[in-house]
Amino acid sequence: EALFHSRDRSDLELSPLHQARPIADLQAAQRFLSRYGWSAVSSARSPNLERTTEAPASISLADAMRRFQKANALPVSGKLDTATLVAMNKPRCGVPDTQLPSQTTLSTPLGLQPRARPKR
Amino acid sequence: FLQMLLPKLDRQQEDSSHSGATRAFSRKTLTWRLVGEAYSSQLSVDEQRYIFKLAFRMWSEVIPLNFREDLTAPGAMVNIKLGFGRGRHLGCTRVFDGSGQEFAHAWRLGDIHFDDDEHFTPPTSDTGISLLKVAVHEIGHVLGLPHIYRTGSIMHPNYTPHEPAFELDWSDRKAIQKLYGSCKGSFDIAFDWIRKERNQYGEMMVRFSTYFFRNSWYWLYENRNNRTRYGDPIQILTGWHGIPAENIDAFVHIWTRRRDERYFFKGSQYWRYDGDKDQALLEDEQGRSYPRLISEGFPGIPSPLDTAFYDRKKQLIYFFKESFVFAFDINRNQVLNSYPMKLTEVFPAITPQNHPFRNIDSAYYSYAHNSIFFFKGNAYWKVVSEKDKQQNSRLPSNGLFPKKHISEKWFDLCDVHISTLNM
Repeated sequence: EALFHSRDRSDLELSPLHQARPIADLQAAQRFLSRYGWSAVSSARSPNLERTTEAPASISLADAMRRFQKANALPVSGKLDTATLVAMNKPRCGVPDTQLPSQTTLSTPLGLQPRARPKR
Repeated sequence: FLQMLLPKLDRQQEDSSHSGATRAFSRKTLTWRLVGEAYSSQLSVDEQRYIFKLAFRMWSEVIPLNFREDLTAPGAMVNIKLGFGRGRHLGCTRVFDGSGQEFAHAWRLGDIHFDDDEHFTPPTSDTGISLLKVAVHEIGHVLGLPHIYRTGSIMHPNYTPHEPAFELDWSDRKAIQKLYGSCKGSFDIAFDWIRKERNQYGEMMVRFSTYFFRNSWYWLYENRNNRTRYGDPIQILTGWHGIPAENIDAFVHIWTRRRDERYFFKGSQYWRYDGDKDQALLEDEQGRSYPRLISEGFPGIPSPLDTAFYDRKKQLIYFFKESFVFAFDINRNQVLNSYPMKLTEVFPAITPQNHPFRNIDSAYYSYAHNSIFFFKGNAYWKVVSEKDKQQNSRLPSNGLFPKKHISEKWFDLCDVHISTLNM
């Protein structure tokens, strides 16, 4: 049991073993971008999607970084700066943010993209 | 247990319909359950179930979809299952990361998992992560909404702490209504309730609130926000005292220089309501006891009624029953000689055949629109107002404009599941 002493459990102490590993370097950032759909998709099946298509190889890390920065109203530099790290470490939902569009629709603004559903 | 959580391709896809939009469910009532083996260790089970019940209700307040907690059906038959877990959890392929960052995720058309390493708190707390807020967000995913990168959207991927009580804003409502459509339905009565208040200068101000009644519940409609009050509908019993608890036929507010009387009608009787005491009167100032027979208080008026409204300018009450209208003169306390008349005669159609003809549900004089509306089913007919007449003198007096959808003028008048009506 997570340890607590007051009735309303407001002093809940989470054991250090269960702390999410902060995103602090480029490799972790790359994993973050991949996990939430901003670049190549990890092999595990993502929730809220049946099965997503492999990202075109041409989406580079900088590209993905830029798209993430733009969606989060951060300076679009394509580089892993402090503001981007802060955004990546915020509490968030585990559902991927975007579905990788087909190459043709890449330029459409994020968030407004139609969902690409494979035909039944 | 694992089997329960594996995607039920046949079962769930049978529910979904592919109408072009990424809609998820096609049935009107969905069932949900907090999985017994996956309670959180941080809140009491009742608290968790209450919060999820409220989260589902918040979505059903804006779309024609009801949610019912099902504690008995076989797990495979429950549409949406929710559960808490840590790290590798509930047979899920996505491992939670511990406290911080990812706090929950949702599987399309099915399950919602919460990371029990996060510090989830009830809506009343301003610390930790609000379980209600996260639940509303994840249910949004299950219903088919993606992440929306818009400040203020409940579907924003990042959690925003310390927000006062949150609600589904206009854009979120439109987004989910794009998938499920808007709420339609008929109303028993619609009326504006006048409030007379003194402002800080002691001047008498007149304000009004618009109410829609359906069966045993009602909404307050906030005209300035174009939506219902947050948290509506609620039960008539809760908000109004001493009047029938459901299926009211008519509301009439007689408002003249000397008189200010409000009446509810149902069946053969009518009740007088005291706005100040917020209570139906048992006896009025003339010693008349209520409820009274309509035939006593309004001689010549039949019952039960379809509806009625009061025309302040003419000081007439128009009572409606089937295809007839009765104009009642409140000063002489009698029906005008030339009445009853046919509804089509008194309120002629402007476009031939585009008319409710009989049995209208409600006749509503709106101060917000300075017009009378006739409701029938989920359509309304607007009556030609003075302003309309000034703009086009050829319009027939009391003519009815062609019908339109109520839901396109008054938004988000949505039912919720009866089990959540009292929340």
